[in-house]
Amino acid sequence: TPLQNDLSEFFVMV
Amino acid sequence: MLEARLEQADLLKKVVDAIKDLVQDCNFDCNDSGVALQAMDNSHVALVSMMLKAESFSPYRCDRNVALGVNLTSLTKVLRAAQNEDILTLKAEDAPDVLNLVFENTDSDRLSEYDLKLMDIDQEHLGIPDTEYAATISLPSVEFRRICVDLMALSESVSIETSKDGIKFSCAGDIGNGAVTLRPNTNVEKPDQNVEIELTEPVALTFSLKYLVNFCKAAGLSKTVKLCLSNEVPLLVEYALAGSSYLRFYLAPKIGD
Repeated sequence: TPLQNDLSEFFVMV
Repeated sequence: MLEARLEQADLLKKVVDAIKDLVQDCNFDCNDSGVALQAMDNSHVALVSMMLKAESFSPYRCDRNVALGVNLTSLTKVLRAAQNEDILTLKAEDAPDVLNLVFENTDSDRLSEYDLKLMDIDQEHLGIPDTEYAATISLPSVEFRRICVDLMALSESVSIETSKDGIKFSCAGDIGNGAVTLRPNTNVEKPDQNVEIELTEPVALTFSLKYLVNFCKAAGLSKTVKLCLSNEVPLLVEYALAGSSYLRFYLAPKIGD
């Protein structure tokens, strides 16, 4: 099963 | 103060119903441009971004920016008391403890008023960059829902591949494999049925079906859904609402094998 990415890797906290 | 009147309670009922299983506590950020909501699910895999523009309300008044911290399960309980066709008015003071909801049925002269207790929610806010997606696909929202539900019977994940010839959803599971390919098509008489593909380069990505099926709860809000994809970035699933309002979902892609 592929691993699931985390959205915070793509979008930066502001 | 905030005062925002919706012609039909239906809109807010459907929006909340579509997101309440994904996010529980969230801020409704109100300012003079409208009511916005952004929240990630607990696992940080999916993000909901809702914008109800001021034009979607009539009238709309918001004197000062205010964040209404709402538990969506509680809001659902209150909204259940509204008929779909009721006029719904949201009201709040500038530093509110409660959100006041008024439902009016003009036919029967019924007026219902509810106060929902608000909570302080310290929410992480993500900056979503403007992205030129490699592939933008528009398709009927019920078609997208059917594909996701059907493939989830076989597998946890779906591969989405787009080329100029079409968009292919495929999965592999213990009991076997499945794939659905949609080719671009234009129906002049029923534009809602169109499948439109804009592509600058082919894209292939894998996503969790559980989340996609969850997003598809928004299918009742719009007859079409837009999927925006680029390799190695989150998928954007957008349901356009009247008055340039929208409900968007972002989903992180799966990686590796």
